[in-house]
Amino acid sequence: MFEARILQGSILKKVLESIKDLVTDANFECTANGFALQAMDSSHVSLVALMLRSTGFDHYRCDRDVTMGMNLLNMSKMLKCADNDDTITMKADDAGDVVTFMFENPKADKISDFQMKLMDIDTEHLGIPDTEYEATVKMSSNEFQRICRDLSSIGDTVTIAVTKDSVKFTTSGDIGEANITCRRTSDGDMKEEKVKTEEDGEKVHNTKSSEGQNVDIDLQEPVTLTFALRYLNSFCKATSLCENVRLQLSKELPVVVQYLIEDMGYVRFYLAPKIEE
Amino acid sequence: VASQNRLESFFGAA
Repeated sequence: MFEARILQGSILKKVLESIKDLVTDANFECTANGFALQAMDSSHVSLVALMLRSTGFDHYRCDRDVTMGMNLLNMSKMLKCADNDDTITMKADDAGDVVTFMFENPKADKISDFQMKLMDIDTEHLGIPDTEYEATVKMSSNEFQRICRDLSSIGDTVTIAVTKDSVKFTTSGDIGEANITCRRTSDGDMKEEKVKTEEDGEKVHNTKSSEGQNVDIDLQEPVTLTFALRYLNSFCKATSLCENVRLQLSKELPVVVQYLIEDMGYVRFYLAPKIEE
Repeated sequence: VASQNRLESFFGAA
């Protein structure tokens, strides 16, 4: 028996919206640890890894590991029938071939249940090693989304260059080229600026840097890699899940784009770099 | 020309 209740149903709705266009069918792995998924897009250049830990659910019961194969578009259709403030419960029998989604409104006077047929999906599971990345960038997820969207109107790929002081996004296309540089705003810098503006008697203006790019860079080695913007734009559908996005890059390795899901886990996207031949 | 390898060339099967 698998049973998981999430009070903030909007989280599950948002998770599905962020992955349903990338992956068609996927196996959800339900274990005592939580509700997880790993799936690649049809071209096998990107991968999504989702983890919703059991401790983040309001109620969680998993007597035996269960794999639930679902069509994500159909799952999303069902979850769209839940209101944002509904509680969502997922239920499945160990040997059953359906999953039940139960929605309950905050007043508990409207209860709906939707049954969805499960499917057998033959997928490859990749072993992703725990790697120390050469560069880790943490920035506003809105800003990252804006950059990817803006650049995709100029070109098809983006080159991300991380140095200790900045992260630079570059693209080029038939109409021209574009460079966007976000400078690192360390905690130290922000505090300093705050003190200064307070002395100057300026109000709230200091938040320009702390609420603007808010770029944090952890660098072992400068890295420059090129990626297809189409996929990055798809990853950005997870923006509403978290204020910040974390990018991890290493030479000739897929980038990891991570959105934390408060108190529950994460959704991580991996994308293979474009390599010059 | 830039090529994009599949993820299997970076990560092995689990």
